[in-house]
Amino acid sequence: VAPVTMNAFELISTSQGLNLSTLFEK
Amino acid sequence: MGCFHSKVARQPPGHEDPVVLASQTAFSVSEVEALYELFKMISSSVVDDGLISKEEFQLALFKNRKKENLFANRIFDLFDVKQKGVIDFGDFVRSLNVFHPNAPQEDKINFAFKLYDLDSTGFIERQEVKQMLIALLCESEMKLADETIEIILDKTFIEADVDQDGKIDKSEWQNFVSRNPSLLKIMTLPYLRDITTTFPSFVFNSEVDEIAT
Repeated sequence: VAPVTMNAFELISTSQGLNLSTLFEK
Repeated sequence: MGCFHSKVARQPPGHEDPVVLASQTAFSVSEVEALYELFKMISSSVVDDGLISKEEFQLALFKNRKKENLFANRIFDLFDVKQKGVIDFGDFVRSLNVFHPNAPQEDKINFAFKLYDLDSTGFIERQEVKQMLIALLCESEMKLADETIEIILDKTFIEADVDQDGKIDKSEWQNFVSRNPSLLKIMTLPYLRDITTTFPSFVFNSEVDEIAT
């Protein structure tokens, strides 16, 4: 999906800093 | 019948009773104890003091302590409920509770709103969203021209900022999210359902005599 077709929050939510699932990786 | 008799004097400072935490959250006592195994790993990664510092949080998130990240900082600040500069176990469990698959949708919407309301004014302003987009571009390989960023912002604010006052208030956010439910995907961690199987060693460190699930 080309970024320009996404809204700003859809783009922001792809940040690695918002991906808390990595906390559970040992 | 489950019967809880908490054993005393095994808890480090700041460690809250798992039975109490389970009663306040969607987690069972066993799940709170399994979360404590995770908490111990993160909170001892730099200094073993029973508290998670920002550096330890970043290390757990990125496996690299030097990586400064606007969004990780923001999550840390929201987890640091008492604004002490560190996350204690109670903060950790209550904050992760919002990310539980069974947590109320409203809690997730409110947490996401606070996350994006960088300066805590009660509104998500255009300049804040731009700042977050620029931060995202810095951390990723993505490159967007300033005009493209402005087009994305225009499109987003036309959709979200219903009264067109240049900022998104809580009710506009609730409406926007209900029309774009994928925005809340980051607010649910399926891992939290399997926390006892991910950290089975909680059984050996359990503080309750009997564990009811």
